[in-house]
Amino acid sequence: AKRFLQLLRPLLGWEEASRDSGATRAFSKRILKWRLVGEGYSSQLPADEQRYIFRLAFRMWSEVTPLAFQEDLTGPAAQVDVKLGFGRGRHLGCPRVFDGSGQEFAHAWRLGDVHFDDDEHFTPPASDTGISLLKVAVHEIGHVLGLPHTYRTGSVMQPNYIPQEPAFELDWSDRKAIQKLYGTCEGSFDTAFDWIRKERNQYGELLVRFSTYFFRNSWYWLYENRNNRTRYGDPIHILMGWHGIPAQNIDAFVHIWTWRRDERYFFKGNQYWRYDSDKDQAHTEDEQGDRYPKLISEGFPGIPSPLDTAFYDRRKRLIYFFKGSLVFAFDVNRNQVLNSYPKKIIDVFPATASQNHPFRNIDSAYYSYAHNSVFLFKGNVYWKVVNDRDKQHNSWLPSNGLFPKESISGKWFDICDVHTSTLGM
Amino acid sequence: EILFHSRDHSDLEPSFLRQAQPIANPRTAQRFLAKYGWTAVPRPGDPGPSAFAEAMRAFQSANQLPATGVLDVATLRAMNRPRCGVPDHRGTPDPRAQTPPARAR
Repeated sequence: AKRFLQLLRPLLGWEEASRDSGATRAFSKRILKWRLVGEGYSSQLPADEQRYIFRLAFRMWSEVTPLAFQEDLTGPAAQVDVKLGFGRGRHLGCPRVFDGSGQEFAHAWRLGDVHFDDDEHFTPPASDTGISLLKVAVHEIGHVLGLPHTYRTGSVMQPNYIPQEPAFELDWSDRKAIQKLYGTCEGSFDTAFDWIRKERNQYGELLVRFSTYFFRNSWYWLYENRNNRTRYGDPIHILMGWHGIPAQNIDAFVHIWTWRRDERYFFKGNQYWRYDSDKDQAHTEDEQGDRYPKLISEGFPGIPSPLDTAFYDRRKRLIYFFKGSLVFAFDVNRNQVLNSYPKKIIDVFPATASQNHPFRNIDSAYYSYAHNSVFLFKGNVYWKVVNDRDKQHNSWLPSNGLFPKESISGKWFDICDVHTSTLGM
Repeated sequence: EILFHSRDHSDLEPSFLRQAQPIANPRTAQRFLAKYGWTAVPRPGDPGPSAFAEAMRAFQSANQLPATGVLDVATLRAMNRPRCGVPDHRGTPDPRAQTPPARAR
């Protein structure tokens, strides 16, 4: 055996594991490179399918951690953090010999090597026979990242293979376990908004539902409030889900929703687009004959651009446009800025705790139907605006006051970036 | 093509020739427990078999089986299930994979 084999040590179960859960953080950098090594391709699945399954496995971990994984096909092996390969019996210079079909189907080593026993019948995610390569890969990558085995029902880190429906995901506890090692996902958002959907139930009654969206750069997440997480498989490209609006860096979204009006606008730069919810695409010309995109100065006289953000206050029938340290209140009925505006943000949205205020350049102003509140986002924190219920409990609170800042990731969980090379998956 | 590396395609042979040795008796069961970190630390004066029984009980309990410490059919079935090769338990280091502490390169 080559001497360097002696450096290979089985993961976990060794004295470095932390005393309690046995989980140890394995990497201290954010972007990790991986490779299915050339001599380690399986003879059972087409090569590109193997690489696709591993790319998906890594992506699933990056959807819940600040880590990003990038496939590296050509760089020096020494710079590849995780090397994967298939083998039979004695394999890939590994000190541990695979046992043939049955029992041990894969293992992972401290230095980030992951081996799969090619005597096992590995199958693609859609198959309901054999051993799901995706599920085993997610498990072994969990080891490489530092997670030990657990017997907790539903965990991907159970030692034994459990046949799974095709759509398996990392459950809440697995997410918390890996976030204990690598932290939660932080970051600012270009815009956040609730999208109203009108549906009719089987009795023909109109139902109004909403979905929450977070936009960042050229990708976005749908946030499932009832599950406290983003939709499985998000983020995805804006262009994949929204048609006719700019592909990235949206400044603001405003939904003017009254008894007679239902207008949805996206803002970017000095232009805005109106979105047709029924046709799921931006208007080129709306029912009033307005052609889009339009100049903000035309549709909203007195409003500067580019904007920082904006939101529509349904009670007051006002749009609050934010730019720098100023806020503009725009009366949608009279189609003009209120006379007393612009004002300083801190004057319209006063701090309830001294100096605890965004002051200027906020990223997003988001009215949440789930929380019946407006949130002002800046960086990775938010300030909640005092709402009617808050005032009923504490009459001393100023109208539109801002509660002290909180962490966005502490309220909206697992809004994580993935490596741009995997966004299209 | 289906990938092969040997000139005679022998590595494409059906894998049924290479079956994992089933765990079917106390000796292979003991090796299984040691391999995956289910080794109870023997106490002074502690006869070996009870340490084995203790390790067995821990494994049975983790697998929601009656923790009898006796090797029964259900326990053998659990041991023969497909699984990951990483040890379950901190336990004592696997003597077979004994390696010196890694020196910084």
